[in-house]
Amino acid sequence: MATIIAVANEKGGVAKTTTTLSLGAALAEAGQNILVVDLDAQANLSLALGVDPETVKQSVANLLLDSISLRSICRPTSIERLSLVAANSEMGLAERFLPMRKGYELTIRDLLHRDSGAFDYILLDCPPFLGAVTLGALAACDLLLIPTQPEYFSIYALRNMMAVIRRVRAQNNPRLTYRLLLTMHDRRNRTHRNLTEQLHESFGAGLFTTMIDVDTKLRESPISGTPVLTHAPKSRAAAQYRALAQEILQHVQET
Amino acid sequence: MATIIAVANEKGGVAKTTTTLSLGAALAEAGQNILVVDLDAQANLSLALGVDPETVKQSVANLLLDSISLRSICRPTSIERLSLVAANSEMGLAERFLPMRKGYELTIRDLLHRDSGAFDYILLDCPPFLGAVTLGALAACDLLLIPTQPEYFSIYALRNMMAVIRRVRAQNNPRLTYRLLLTMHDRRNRTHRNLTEQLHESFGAGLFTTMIDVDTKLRESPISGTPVLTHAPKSRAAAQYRALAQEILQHVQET
Ligand SMILES: Nc1ncnc2c1ncn2[C@@H]1O[C@H](COP(=O)(O)OP(=O)(O)OP(=O)(O)O)[C@@H](O)[C@H]1O
Ligand SMILES: Nc1ncnc2c1ncn2[C@@H]1O[C@H](COP(=O)(O)OP(=O)(O)OP(=O)(O)O)[C@@H](O)[C@H]1O
Ligand SMILES: [Mg+2]
Ligand SMILES: [Mg+2]
Repeated sequence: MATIIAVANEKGGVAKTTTTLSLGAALAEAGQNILVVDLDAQANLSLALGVDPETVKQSVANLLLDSISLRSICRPTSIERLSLVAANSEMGLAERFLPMRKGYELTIRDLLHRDSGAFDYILLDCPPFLGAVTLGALAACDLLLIPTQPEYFSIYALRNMMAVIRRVRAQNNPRLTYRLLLTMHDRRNRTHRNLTEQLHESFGAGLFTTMIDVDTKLRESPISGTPVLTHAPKSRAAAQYRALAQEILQHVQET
Repeated sequence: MATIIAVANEKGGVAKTTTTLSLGAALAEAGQNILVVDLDAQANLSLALGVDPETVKQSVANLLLDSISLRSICRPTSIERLSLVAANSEMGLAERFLPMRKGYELTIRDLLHRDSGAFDYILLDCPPFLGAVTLGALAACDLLLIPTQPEYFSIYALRNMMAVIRRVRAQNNPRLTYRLLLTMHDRRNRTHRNLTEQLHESFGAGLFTTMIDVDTKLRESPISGTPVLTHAPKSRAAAQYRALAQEILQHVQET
């Protein structure tokens, strides 16, 4: 049975997609069989792996609305042991029509559990909106990874995230655990240093030890259609996402 | 009749809220009567003006779902000539229930047109999601301001935005015009310089002349609960948003 990790945050632009892609590639490099799933109508994860979303005939939207099998829409990528379920702009339809189905919150969980045997980890890239798709991902996951910038709006967003976690634990997924990942951290910036300290004080062990610094290699890699581990294997970002992969492998073994 | 400006982009974290707040304050400083409306369940615009969203009893959600009047939920801010319609997390309900009403796309337009006499400009801060609320804002506006970072995912998002503009023009708002605003631009970064050049080549006059550079004063000002024009009046960001206000005043006079 695969370990399912949802990467979600209502706040936009905090490196959800960048983290799903880079962490997925780092876990694959460490020998794990990985599936990354693009749950966002923006289809940025698909784009960053060199797939043109306009060519994607069947996406997660079909999986959720038409009940096709997960295996039929998994595709290999240029990275060994890394497969992708791509998205197209029809994901917006899933957001609108999924809630009309009875018991829709467990649709994603049931689909992933039925077909996940071939993978060690499944990573879900969520849109910046706490709608039916993100709630479905939270109901399905073993671990919720919340990328957070050390900035005021991003930290405020944690309040809504904690409320949603409590609700999902009560309704569909009592074992849901979460971890915050500090992203796009600029060591030279005083506001970033102050807010990072505050986050450590309030969340303590709820934060990954690994922190991802600002690294322009992460801006360049989507243009090349490959993860930063391939585009710039010696970069600080590649090293930090490798460290995060090790931390997650350890976390999963202990729980 | 007020000029309505929607600030929207499906891409998250591109400075939609920062732009609505800073531009609103700059237009107020220039002598215009301004209303800024928080259409996002994250309620960041309300937060940045010192309002605690948990204390907001009636928000835009009530305006859209219960048909209360705009005047009854406008509140003054610490900035002269700048009023706010605040949000709370119930905005998520509006996203879900608005589409069930017949002709829902024109709800926001009708509400704003009925009650906008007291204002010269109304600015709408949209969530990072092309759902009923953002589509309603596009149907209501005279000008769509699209904040865009000079980064790969942000530029790709313009494809969906252009498709949505064509649809809204055909269905509800034939006179809708748009302008791109380059935000969070880092002059030292090669990727930013290259992608900025590409944007100028493909969009030409579709881009505002004013560009907003990265400025840490914009990270600090939300913490102070005041716009950057008050928090750091001599900063580069304050000067750039003042220049943007002038450019918009000129654009509106010419069209
Ligand atoms: N550590 C980093 N250093 C520099 N740039 C980064 C870093 N992480 C992400 N980025 C860039 O910042 C932007 C936002 O990241 P990304 O798109 O992954 O966030 P997101 O949370 O998935 O956004 P959305 O809410 O729109 O889905 C992207 O242009 C990305 O290339
Ligand atoms: N020019 C700038 N320089 C530095 N930081 C900026 C700048 N503009 C915005 N920011 C910061 O970047 C972050 C993203 O900006 P903001 O929240 O306004 O974007 P948004 O598009 O409204 O996000 P969302 O999609 O979540 O609504 C915020 O923390 C903000 O303080
Ligand atoms: Mg994303
Ligand atoms: Mg915002």
